[in-house]
Amino acid sequence: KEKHKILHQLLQNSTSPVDL
Amino acid sequence: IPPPAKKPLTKIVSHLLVVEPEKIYAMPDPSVPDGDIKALTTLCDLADRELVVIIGWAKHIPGFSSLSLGDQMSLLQSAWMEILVLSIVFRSLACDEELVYAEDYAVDEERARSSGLLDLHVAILPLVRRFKKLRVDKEEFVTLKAIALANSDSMHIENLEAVQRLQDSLHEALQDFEGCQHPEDPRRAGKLLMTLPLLRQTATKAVQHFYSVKMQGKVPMHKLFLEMLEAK
Repeated sequence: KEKHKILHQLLQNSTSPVDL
Repeated sequence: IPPPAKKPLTKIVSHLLVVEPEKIYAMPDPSVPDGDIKALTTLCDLADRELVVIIGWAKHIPGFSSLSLGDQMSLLQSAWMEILVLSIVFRSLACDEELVYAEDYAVDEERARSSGLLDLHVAILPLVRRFKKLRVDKEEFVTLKAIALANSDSMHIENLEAVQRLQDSLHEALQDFEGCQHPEDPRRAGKLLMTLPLLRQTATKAVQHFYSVKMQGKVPMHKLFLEMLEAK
């Protein structure tokens, strides 16, 4: 996760999970 | 009364249409003279911005955010170029032998040749021709894009069952959509899924192309694009 810092950060930015 | 089981599946396709990202613009720097470096710089910058959009989009795919963070990362690291290529292909469907990398950046063969993009151009066009032949519509494009992400065959998936559930729900959504919209062709969902091997092959060529651009070191690349290239 350290190596892929930006992807990790962008995924962690909060959005509520979508469950249809 | 419609069968209740079908309702949520149709919902997935309509939801994917709603969360489809806005149009993207390449905005090539007018102060830089045309040529290989300018074309590749424009595409690398575009890809970096589009990756941010793709990561945001993925979070809106029903079921994706329920995966572990590690699995979300693995799927995106495997499939990002397939998603980029698929978007270029869909944007190019209305054109004749031109690739629409962005709304303001369409490249024909001559321009591709003069700007060092011919390899990429030649690699992506067969997929455009295949999609044109199938007359792929927007609903099918958004669903296939989500399927490409869920089906990315990453070697590092922690919870295979959860990823399988995501694949199944998207696959069902496609089949359900085709059953309603194209009852005249019961094999249409299969025909669409059969384009995915060519998509993977094309994306692999595109990754190799940009990896060699990175190795040459003549074109500036933003951090996220580099990070995703290195993950490949």
